[in-house]
Amino acid sequence: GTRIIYERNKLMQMRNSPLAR
Amino acid sequence: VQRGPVKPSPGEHRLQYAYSLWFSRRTPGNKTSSTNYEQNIKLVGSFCSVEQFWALYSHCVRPCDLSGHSDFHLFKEGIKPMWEHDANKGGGKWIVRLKKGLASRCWENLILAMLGEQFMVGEEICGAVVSIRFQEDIISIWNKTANDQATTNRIRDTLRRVLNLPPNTIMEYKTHNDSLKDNSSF
Repeated sequence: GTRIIYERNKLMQMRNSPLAR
Repeated sequence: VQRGPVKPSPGEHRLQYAYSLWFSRRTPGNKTSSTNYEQNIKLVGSFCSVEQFWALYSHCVRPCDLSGHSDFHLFKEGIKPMWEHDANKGGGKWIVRLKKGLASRCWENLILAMLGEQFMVGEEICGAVVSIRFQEDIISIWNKTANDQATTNRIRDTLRRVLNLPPNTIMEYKTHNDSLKDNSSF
């Protein structure tokens, strides 16, 4: 299947998501 | 803290793999052995989504703020951070020694690359370790197959890129078999 790939910037953006708290 | 198999909650962004974070600290005066090592290593928590990772990571002390002889180990769920584990025993690790003060930034860059599947080596990555020591700190990334040079070269090149360290930074590869023989990496 397809690998789930995230660039560093994308992961950093998600740091501030309400779901990550 | 989630222990055992983890699931993403609705709306979360799933990672390619689930991971577990472990912590160990050597108690002063304690003789090192494989048994002591296993007793000292504590599971902090597991996660399988980006959001679960940040929630756990945000609650952890940054490596540079740790004192003494401490390690964080971030491994795929089901792989124990020990040379003897089935997934590790034929493997090895790239080691980068860091001047004091760089460990937190380098550790974050390393684990974000690992979680985001930036190494592009299939199933080969097992996990990563940051080791806080007195004179210098050490980060390492472990893979399954030490004698697969194409893979280990690829890991080295990605590691160099994501850590963004000076070109003259020395990177050493060590097989876990050699570590077991010389008992040097406790």
